[in-house]
Amino acid sequence: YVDFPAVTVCRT
Amino acid sequence: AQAISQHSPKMAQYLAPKYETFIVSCRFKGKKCNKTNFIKRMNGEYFKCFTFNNSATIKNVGPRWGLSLTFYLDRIYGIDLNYDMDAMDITEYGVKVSIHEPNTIPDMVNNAITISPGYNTKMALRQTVFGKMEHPWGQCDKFRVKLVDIAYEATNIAYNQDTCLKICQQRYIQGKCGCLNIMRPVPNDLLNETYC
Repeated sequence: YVDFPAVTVCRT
Repeated sequence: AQAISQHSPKMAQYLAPKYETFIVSCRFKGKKCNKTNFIKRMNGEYFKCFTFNNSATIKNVGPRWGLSLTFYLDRIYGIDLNYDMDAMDITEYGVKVSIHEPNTIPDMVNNAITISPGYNTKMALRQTVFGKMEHPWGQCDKFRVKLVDIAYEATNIAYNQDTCLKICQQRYIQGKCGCLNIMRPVPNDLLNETYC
């Protein structure tokens, strides 16, 4: 079991 | 892009993509996800970022069980921002992605990768966790700070070393120049100061 990380996406 | 954000937050808001026209499909743990699973944040370097901040625990591995996103990357506004030769490099097509600890501020400049359009990109990662002992053995502090981004949205952020350094830099800049830097987070007590 792992805690899912946060994922940040930005338009370049 | 930084100049636009710094001088004209409203223009930056206007240029920022909306969820519907940016993320066209989202799947997590084999199920559909939507706008409500994302937090919108303005960023001094990029006009708008979306953070998937789901504190879920996962037990399965592989692309079907992680987060799967499809982006629409065509430009939808017809404004030519390259008025000053190539000084403003904001016409590239792509996304920048950072995978980080939940509730922390991502470092989109130093700790993110650029994804090109037209490809299916998959990322697999492994996490190594180092836990430090709390007081009286260590001096780690678990408190959260209230910070604002350029859209003046207050958010609760988990404090870490990177955020600590950036707030320290912001305080230094504000002290020296009397104004704030768009690339650094703003602590609550500097809320009424203006950007440089």
